[in-house]
Order: sequence, then C-alpha cells, then structure tokens
Amino acid sequence: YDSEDDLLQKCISSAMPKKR
Amino acid sequence: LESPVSRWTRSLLSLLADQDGAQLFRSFLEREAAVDTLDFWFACNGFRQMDLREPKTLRVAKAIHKRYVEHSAVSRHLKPATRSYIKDTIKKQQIDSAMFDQAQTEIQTLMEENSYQMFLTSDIYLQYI
Repeated sequence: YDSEDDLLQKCISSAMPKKR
Repeated sequence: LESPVSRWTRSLLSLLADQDGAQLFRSFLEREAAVDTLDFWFACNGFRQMDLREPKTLRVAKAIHKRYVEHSAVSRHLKPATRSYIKDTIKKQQIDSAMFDQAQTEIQTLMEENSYQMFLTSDIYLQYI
C-alpha cells in the first residue's frame, strides 16, 4: 500500500520526459 | 536538424519536453528554492493521465492539493478562486481530469515570465551549452 508521498512521486515521475 | 539546446530557447514547453533540459532547469530551480513550481507542473500532467475510476487517483489529487495548493511556493502564486475551486472539488470528492488545469496554467505563466527567463541567462545554462 503506497503512501500519499509515494503516489505523488510516481505521478510526477510518470510525467517526466523520457530519454531521447 | 535543430539541436536540443536550441529547442530549449524556443519555449518553456520545449525545454520541459526534453529530459536533459527538464533536469537542468530542475537543478536551476533547486538553487532558487523554486523547484515546487516545476514538480507541481509535472504532477498536474501526470494526474491528467490517471484513471478516475481508480481509488488511488483521489489520493493523488489530495496529495497534490495538500503538498502544493495549500502550502508551498506554488500556493502563494495561485489565485484565491483557483485554490478554493480545487479545495471544494476534493471536499466533494468530485475529481475530474481537468481539475488542476487552471492552477497549472497560472504556474506555467509564472515560470514562463520569471524562472524560465532567468534560467536562459543563468551560469548553470551557459556552462551547459
């Protein structure tokens, strides 16, 4: 069960640009 | 072919679409104690892609609200009406994919007019190029 902080970090990471 | 670095100067969105560009801008903002604005911007994009039927989506909306909209460098740059709209949406548990759009636009404009301009003349950027 992820904490709110973990979920937030995953949400941010999912939107970061991927390697060219 | 246009180099990635010359794309960075075209617009904030071009900079943020590039992994190295986003990382360098993040380092700059960390130094300026303004990294919350960028994390919030990415969190809004990530939230928009989430499935509203999943219970964790409401938890993420709450986390974004608590972490950025209520108390942070982001909070004081949002219009009061924008903050209360998000607060009400969460209170009523009537979340939707566009609920952070207005707040994201306000923070994007702030970055475009301030930190992005400062970044393009910063030593961190000039050293990189």
